[in-house]
Amino acid sequence: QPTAMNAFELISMSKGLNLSNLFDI
Amino acid sequence: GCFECRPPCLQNCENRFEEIARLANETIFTVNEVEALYELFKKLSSSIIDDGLIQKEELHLALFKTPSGENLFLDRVFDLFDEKKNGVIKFDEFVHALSVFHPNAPMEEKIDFAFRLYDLRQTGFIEREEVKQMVIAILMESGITLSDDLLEAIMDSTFADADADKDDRINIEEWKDFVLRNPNLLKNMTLPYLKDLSLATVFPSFTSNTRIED
Repeated sequence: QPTAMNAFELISMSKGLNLSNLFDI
Repeated sequence: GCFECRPPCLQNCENRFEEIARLANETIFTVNEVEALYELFKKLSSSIIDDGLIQKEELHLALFKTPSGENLFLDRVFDLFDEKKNGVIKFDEFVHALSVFHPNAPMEEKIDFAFRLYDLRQTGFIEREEVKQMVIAILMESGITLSDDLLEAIMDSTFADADADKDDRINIEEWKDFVLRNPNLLKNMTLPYLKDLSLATVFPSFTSNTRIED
């Protein structure tokens, strides 16, 4: 079954959680 | 202190070194790093309104490159940065929160910060409904559509792995076990950039002679 997908793995992909963009202004 | 001034007078205020030293003392950063963070803060806090405070729209602009738009995760990040819960991020709040994202910050702090981030209603548990709401939000943000069956399958496998006592909510102990087994879930809790923080990296036009000694 390929549904070993983790909800938090998906969630952590949000741009809203990707603070490395703070350094890219 | 000088962060009370509008805009903060960190550059000229005679208390400047004291304030910087205080923040360095309260966090993982050195005085040079706090100084570098101030340059970053100035850029962020003046991107829309130059008032020495980061508004939600300014954080949105930095992360999404547009000033407006609803995003559940940005709301949560902003709320956790905003210690005083007054709708703006001050410099000391900015430094405190970013300290957690330092590569050398204790893992415990990162685990705790991520837990509070995902505990949307701040009940002390990450509830299944909250996780589903966050998955729907990230799918919308990415423009991806999933069938409800697949969504539920993702929820089932996640909770089968994370929710040891099967009460449809993840408590802090379960969260710790879960992320220690899945360390990639904390990847966005570390900003490698913070490890090599200097005025030169944050603000390339600054030269090394503007640095103050540790």
